[in-house]
Amino acid sequence: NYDSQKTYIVYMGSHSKGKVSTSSHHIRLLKETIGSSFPPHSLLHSFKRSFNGFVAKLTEAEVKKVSEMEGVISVFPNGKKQLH
Amino acid sequence: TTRSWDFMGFSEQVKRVPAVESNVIVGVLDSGIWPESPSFDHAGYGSPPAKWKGSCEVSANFSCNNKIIGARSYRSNGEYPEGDIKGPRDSDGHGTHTASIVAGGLVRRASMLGLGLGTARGGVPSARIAAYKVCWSDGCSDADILAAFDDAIADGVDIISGSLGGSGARDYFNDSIAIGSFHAMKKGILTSLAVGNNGPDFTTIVNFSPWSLSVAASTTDRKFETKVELGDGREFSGVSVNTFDIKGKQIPLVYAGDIPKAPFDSSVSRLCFENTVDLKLVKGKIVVCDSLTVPGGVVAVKGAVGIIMQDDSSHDDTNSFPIPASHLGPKAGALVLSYINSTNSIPTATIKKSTERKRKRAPSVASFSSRGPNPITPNILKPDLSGPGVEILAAWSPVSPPSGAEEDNKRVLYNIISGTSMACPHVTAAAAYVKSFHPTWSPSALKSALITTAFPMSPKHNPDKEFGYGAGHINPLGAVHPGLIYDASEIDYVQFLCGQGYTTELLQLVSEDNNTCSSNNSDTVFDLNYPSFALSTNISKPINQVYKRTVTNVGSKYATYKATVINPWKNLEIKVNPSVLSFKNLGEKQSFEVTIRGKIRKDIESASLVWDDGKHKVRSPITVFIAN
Repeated sequence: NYDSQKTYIVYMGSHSKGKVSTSSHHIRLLKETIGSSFPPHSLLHSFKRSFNGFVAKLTEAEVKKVSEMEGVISVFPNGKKQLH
Repeated sequence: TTRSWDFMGFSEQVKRVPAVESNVIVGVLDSGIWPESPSFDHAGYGSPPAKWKGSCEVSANFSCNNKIIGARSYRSNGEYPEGDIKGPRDSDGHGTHTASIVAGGLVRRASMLGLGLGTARGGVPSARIAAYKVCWSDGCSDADILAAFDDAIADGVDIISGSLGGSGARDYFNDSIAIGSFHAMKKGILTSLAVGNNGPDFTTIVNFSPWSLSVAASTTDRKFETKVELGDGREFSGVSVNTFDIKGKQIPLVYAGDIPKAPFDSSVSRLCFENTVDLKLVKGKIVVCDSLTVPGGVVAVKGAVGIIMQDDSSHDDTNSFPIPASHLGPKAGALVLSYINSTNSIPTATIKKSTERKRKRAPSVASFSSRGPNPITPNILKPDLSGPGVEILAAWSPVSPPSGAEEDNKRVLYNIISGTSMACPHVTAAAAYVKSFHPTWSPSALKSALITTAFPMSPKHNPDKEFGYGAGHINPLGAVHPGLIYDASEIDYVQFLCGQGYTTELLQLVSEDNNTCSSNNSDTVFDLNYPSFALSTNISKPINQVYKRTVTNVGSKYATYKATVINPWKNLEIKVNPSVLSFKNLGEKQSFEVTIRGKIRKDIESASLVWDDGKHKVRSPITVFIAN
C-alpha cells in the first residue's frame, strides 16, 4: 500500500572499505529485503560520497524489514529541522 | 558584527596568516546565499584553493565567485514552496546573515537603515564560503541536511557551520546533524552548531553530540533602545530594533483591552491575538498590547501606525517590526495604561527611532538560548561555549523582509537579528581563525582550544551557569595559544559510544575500523578526553567519580603546568593527580585524573580546573548537578 508510505532515512555508516555504494546497490538491497516489487523510484536519494545510506519512501512494514537488514545502523523518519 | 568582534577584543588589526586563511573553506548549511551582497565582494581573492572539489549550481541568475566558491541547493522531494527561489540563492536572508558573520569581507559604514552603523566583517574575512542550501520556507529536511553533509565533507571544506536544529533530542545515529558531523569529524572537519532558541528551560538543547561544537547565544555590550514619549511629555525606554522615524509626531493612543472584537472581551483583546481586536478602532493609532508579539503578529492590529507592547518577558529577545514598535517593561507599561485612562485629552504617544546604548553586564546568556544539560549524555557538558547572538548586524537578502513579516515592506542589505544561529557562525569563524594558525589540528583540538580559553562568564548574572554558557564566551585571540589541548580521535568517540549502548558490530559499520568495544560500561563517558567535566548525580547519593584525561603540550617546549581547582563548595572535594605536569617537548602527551567526592547540596555546583604554566591558563569547567 504505497499510499501509506513516508520518507525515511536509512543510515548505514561508512562506505565499506572505501567502496562507494551506488543507487543500484541500494535498490538491490531493498529488493532483496522487501521483495522484487519494490519500485526503484521509491529510492529518492543515495548518499554516495562521504558515508553510506539512502532516502526512500517506505511503509511501516518495510521500515521494520529494512531496520533488520544487515549493515543498517538506523532508520528514522525524514523529519524537518528549523533555522535558529 | 559591527560590534560583536570588537566586543571580544578581536579587532580588525589582529594578527592573521592571510595566505593560510584564504585557503580555509567554510561550509555553511543554511538557507542559501545572496552572492551580490557587498560582504561577498570577491575583489582581491585568488582562485579557489586547490583542495576544493565542490561545485557551483550555476543558473541564469546565480553564479559563484572567488569568495563564494561553491553553492548548491538540496530539495529531495522536488517540490518547492511557493515564493522560494530555486537554486542556492537565499530568498530568506538567514543564510546570507550567517555566512557573512563567519567569512564576510569588510564593509565600511554598514547599517540597518542607520542602526548599528560600523564596519561589518566576518571573523575570517579572507576565507572562502561554500553555501549548502538545505533550508526552505517550510524548514530543513533531514534528507537534505545529510545530502549536504555528504557533499561538504567530500568537497574539501575545512569547517562546517550549522545554525539549524530539530525540536527535540534524538539519539546520535537517529539525528541527521549528529550523523553528518560525525563523518565530518572522521575527515578532520569540525562542525559548529547552534544549540537552539528554546531557552531558558533546562534540557532544551538540540545539538549536543560530543564530536561537534555546541554554541549558545549571549549579549554584547551594545543594545538598542526604543523610546516611547507620551503626550504629557513623559518618556519611557523600551527595546526593539525600530528603524522608523516618525519625527516625534504625537499619534492617538489606544489600549487593545479597550477595543475588543466580539465575541472576545478585554481579557483577550488586550493580548493582541489575531482577530480579537476591532481593527476599525486601531486605524491611524498606536496600539498598546499586554504581550510581546512576533513581528508577524502585528497583523492583529492591521492599520495601526505603531505598536507598544508591555509585559515582563525578557528584554533580549528583540525584533524589528513592519511598523514602529517598542517593548516596555511592566512598570512603564502600567504608567502608559494609567495615562490612557486618566488623561483629560485624547491620549497620544510617539515611538522614536532606536538608538544604540551600552549594555551593562555583558556578556550574559540570552534568555532564548537553549540550555543544557545534555539530554542524551548528561555527563558530557553542553553547550560547549557561547558567542554573540543578540542584535547582530550582518548581510541580508534584499528580497526578504527584515522582520520576516509579510507585511514588512522594508528591504535592506544589512539586518539586525538575534538567535543562536548568529552565535554559531561567530564560533565557526573563531575555529577557522585558530585553524589558520594550526592547519593540522584535529576537530577536537580546535574545540579544546576554544573551550579552555573561553572568557569566564558570571554565574551570578547567569543563574543557569554552565547549562547556559558552557565554558564561557569565545576568545578567538586566546584560542590560538591554548597551551594544552585535550585531543580526541575517532577511536575515542567510538569507545565513548560503546558505553552509550552501541554494539561493536554497529560501531564497526560507522567507523570502518575493526575497533571493538573493550567496555560497554556507561562509565566510558568519564574517560572521553573532553575539555570539560560534567557529573549528573542524585542529591542523596555520595559522589566518587574519577575522570581520566590526557593533555598535549602545544605551548612552550619546556613547560611545567600546575593544577589549580577553583571550588567554592565545601561539600565537594575535587582532586587532580598528578597536580603538576612537566613537558619537555611540543606534542608531548601527559595524563592525569580528576576525582570528585562528596555530596551535592544545590541544583548546580560549578567549579573549574585550571592548568597554569605562568603563560597559559587552560581552564575547564566542572559542573556537578542533580539529575532531572
